[in-house]
Amino acid sequence: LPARFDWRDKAVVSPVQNQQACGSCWAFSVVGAMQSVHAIEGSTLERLSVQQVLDCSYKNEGCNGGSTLQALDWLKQTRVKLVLESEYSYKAKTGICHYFSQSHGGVALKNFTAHDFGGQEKAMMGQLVECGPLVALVDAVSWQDYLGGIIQHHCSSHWSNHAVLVVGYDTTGDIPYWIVQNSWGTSWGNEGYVYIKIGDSVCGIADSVAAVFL
Amino acid sequence: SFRELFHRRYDVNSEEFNRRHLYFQDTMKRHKYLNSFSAAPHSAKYGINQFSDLSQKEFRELYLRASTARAPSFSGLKTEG
Repeated sequence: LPARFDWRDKAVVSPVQNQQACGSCWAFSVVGAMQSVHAIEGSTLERLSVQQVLDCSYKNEGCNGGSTLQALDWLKQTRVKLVLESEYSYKAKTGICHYFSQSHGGVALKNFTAHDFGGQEKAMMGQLVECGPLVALVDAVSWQDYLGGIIQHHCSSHWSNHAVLVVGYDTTGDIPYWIVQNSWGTSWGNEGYVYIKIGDSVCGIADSVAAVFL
Repeated sequence: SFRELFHRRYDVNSEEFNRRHLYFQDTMKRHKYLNSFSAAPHSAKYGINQFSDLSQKEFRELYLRASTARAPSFSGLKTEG
């Protein structure tokens, strides 16, 4: 594994989004992973519709919250094609599901994996390099006050409440860390990103990790 | 200056201002505790941001809405091939 790896260097990670006052982190992380993997496979990096997942993934609760694995399961079972953000734009409110014809262009999920990488974060690094950005669940209670730097304390594992996108890692310095894209806008954290120490599943970053396949 | 920086519209004479001011003071106390672990050069820093006038309960209810999902333990890398 390379000592440092960041999918942003390959221009396959969309800019940081802002979920606003809507509990849609689960949808942002899933759509973020699909956008990136689509670009890694040779397509142009395009923003896909988070609102479509929010409105249509019926086992989840839209802005009231949801599960990344339920959303991925819904995408896999229904083979729904995610349309472009410009065709189904984000409203930060749950709405009625808009349907598109089968002939309408979009990106469908073929499969996904979900694993607990607790104690095996090196294997998680391997999966990141091999598969693309990863959907992860974290405990983000202390992130209310986060300004920047590498989180090493004040974060529990096994108490996840927030979904994020892991886009890289860096092990070249004294403290190895994950590079994680959040969906709270660019004014939060390190221009919208948070760094989490690798090892001990800090914030539960390795507890529930999903990779997508298109 | 916080209100100006983060475009808060509540009036200084309003009940909301008083409530938000209390939350803000709680937040400042929390920063002191959180930063007491941040002596090392690259450690996380905690301070005023766009969430500083929210109570912890409000923050959780608005932003921490992902359901926990248990995933099977990673069974190791395949050695074949």
